[in-house]
Amino acid sequence: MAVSGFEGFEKRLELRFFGDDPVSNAMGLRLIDFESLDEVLHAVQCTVVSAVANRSFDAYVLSE
Amino acid sequence: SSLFVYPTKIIIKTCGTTQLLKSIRPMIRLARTLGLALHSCRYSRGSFIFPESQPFPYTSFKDEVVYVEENLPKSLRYRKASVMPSTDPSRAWHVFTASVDLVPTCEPIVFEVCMTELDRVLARSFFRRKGENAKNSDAAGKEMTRLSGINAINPNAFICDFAFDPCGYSMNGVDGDRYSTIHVTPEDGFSYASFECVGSVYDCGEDDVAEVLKRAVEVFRPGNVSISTTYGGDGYSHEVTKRVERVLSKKLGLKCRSRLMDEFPGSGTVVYQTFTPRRK
Repeated sequence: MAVSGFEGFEKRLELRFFGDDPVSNAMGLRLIDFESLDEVLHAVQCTVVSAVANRSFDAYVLSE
Repeated sequence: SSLFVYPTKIIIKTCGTTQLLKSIRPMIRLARTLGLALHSCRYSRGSFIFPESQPFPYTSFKDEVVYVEENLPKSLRYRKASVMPSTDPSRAWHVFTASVDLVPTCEPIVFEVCMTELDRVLARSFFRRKGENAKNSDAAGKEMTRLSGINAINPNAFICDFAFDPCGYSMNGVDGDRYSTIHVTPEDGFSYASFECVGSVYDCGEDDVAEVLKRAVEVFRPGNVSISTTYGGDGYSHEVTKRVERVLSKKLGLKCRSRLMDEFPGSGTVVYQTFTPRRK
């Protein structure tokens, strides 16, 4: 590893889900509370440093 | 690194020695509490620059695939792992997909661009200036976005940017239901930048994906570029592949050195192209 601890090439993971009743649950995964997301990111070894959202999705910049 | 959360889709992209694959099981569990079940999974990456520093299971692609498969429900039965080589043995593209259905769902095209050997002068934009430490990371990030020209890649996007100390940069772009993201480490010797966005074969004019990719690559003027394009339900478009090659060649002098296509059951088609400057 370089002195800075840097490894450029990212690992990318995309997970897609489906539900029985998508109409009544239009927000879907966006309903997951921040604490739960933060726990997942803790396992990944990242933390949220910045966030933004619009009508379609939530976007987070992470620490690594 | 970046995280995007849609109602039925989550995308996590991390660098360093992060343990990305550890997110699979808890995400499936969280989704289940909302009445959602996993439909498909896609894991992709380039060749690590410092592979010996990666922790298990990132020690080999084979180990990663075994790990992912152990964490997926059996219902995702259409699975495939592939290493897509290029003319440079150190620059391969690794893809694993798994899906419940054999036919891919209709999704926008995903473009993943990896760039190394960034232009040294342009890379300076991503160092925080002396005496600037008092400025917060958001303000410094905004300045980097403006100075580098990243804000011109998609003028319609709202940009959420962050500058790391003493150097490095991350941003997420939000434009309607489309995301884009850039991550930069500018240090000479192992400089790297990535750009990712989504698009459609029907985008045209300023939004034409070849033009968008050209503007992103132009920010960094790298010595090496790779582009991985994933086509979901729309199906593969050879015209897009050729148009990207034409635009990068004509406007940036980048020559396509390798092009490979692979099909993934239930997950679509991936095209992997590599480029270097014509003079190289």
